[in-house]
Amino acid sequence: VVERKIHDEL
Amino acid sequence: MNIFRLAGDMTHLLSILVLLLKIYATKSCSGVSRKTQELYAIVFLARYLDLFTDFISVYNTFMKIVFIASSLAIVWCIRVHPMVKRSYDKDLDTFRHYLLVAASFLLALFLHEKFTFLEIFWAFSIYLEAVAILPQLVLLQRSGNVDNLTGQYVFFLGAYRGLYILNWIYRYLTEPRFTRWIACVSGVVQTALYADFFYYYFISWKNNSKLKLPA
Repeated sequence: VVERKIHDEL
Repeated sequence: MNIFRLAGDMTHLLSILVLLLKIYATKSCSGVSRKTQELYAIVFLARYLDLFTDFISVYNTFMKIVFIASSLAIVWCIRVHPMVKRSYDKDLDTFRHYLLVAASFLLALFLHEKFTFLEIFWAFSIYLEAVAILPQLVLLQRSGNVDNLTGQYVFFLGAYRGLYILNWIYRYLTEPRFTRWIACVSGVVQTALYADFFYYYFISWKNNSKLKLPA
């Protein structure tokens, strides 16, 4: 499963 | 969200508030690099292009808007506000900041997580943020004397970076497969740039004397 990377830092 | 990340964001916010307070209270931007502030405005605009495409949390969205608005407000003050503008010394602020923009963008074209518009601008903003403090540090070194609020501004910015490193260590230990090479390596480089400043900051704090940087 390829997880979509989300930039969760500011 | 861990305590280090939250503390990092708060010191980042605090640094911006200190800078706005200095400009507002003294109606002056002496000792402040307009170039560094413009680089930060570019950093936030480039990084938060995902403001409308990726929703993380109300907190994230709110902070992104605050960072974009405050960085633009600071640049506006230095460039447009009649009294603040007069105090800007462009002869001290001579760093060729466009070179940093060009180099960061070039690096982002080669080193990114994905070859998409948003990801390239995200990587660009990470690289540019890592070096955006340089014009400010050079300006402080050239002018020697650092007023209290400007010193505290740079101190809080450096503290924010240090806390983000603790945040990454914490996430690495607690989250499975936490790997962010671009952000972490750039973050360490960015924090290292503050080492010299911190050294003199702590010496002046220990001796209870005014912060002075050697020429």
